[in-house]
Amino acid sequence: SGATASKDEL
Amino acid sequence: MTLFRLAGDLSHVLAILLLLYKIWTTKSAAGISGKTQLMFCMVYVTRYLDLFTSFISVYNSTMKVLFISASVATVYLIYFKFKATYDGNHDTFRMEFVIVPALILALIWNYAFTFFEISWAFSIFLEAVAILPQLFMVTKTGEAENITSHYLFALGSYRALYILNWIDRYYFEGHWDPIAVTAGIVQTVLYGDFFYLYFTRVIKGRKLQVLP
Repeated sequence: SGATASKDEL
Repeated sequence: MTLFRLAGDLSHVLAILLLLYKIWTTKSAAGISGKTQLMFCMVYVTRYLDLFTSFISVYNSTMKVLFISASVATVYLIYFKFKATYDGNHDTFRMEFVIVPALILALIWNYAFTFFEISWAFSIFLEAVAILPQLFMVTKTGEAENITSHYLFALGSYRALYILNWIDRYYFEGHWDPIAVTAGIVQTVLYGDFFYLYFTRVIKGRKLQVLP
């Protein structure tokens, strides 16, 4: 889902 | 890490360093919106709460520390060290008009009703509109110093490059982040008018003037 998709992004 | 995301982060770092360079070398915050910088501070603090709890990579942690410290330093230079040069009369945008809606939206649209996820969503929504006081100030003063224009170009480009990164990730990884993508598109669109002026004036060596 979207949640973890971009937590590795700034 | 896609190439677009690396380019985006580097453009972001360039913007932050350009702004610090401009204020430090000219010893002046003229033409710079302190309110935008204050909101960027809020953006980084509310987004990187996981700085000490989740380690993703040295790069990720280093950038988070850089963004938080550089934005605090910028606010310090504007409101303290070079306070006399801060042009408060032209920095009149009401921050609460963007902070409150961002907070309300984050309470409605988030990936989990937890402090961390709501804080993260707030940060994403706030970043999308945090540049508004600066863009208003440029239209109010009618022009911007060249280096301020380059700062805005680098800053606007960073999230535009992230959009390419999200397209890339969707194509290759099959998932995307609706909150980040929606806010990122709004953020980039807000620079539209500035990008037009930048490409039609600053690139040709003329000063960025907002035509009256």
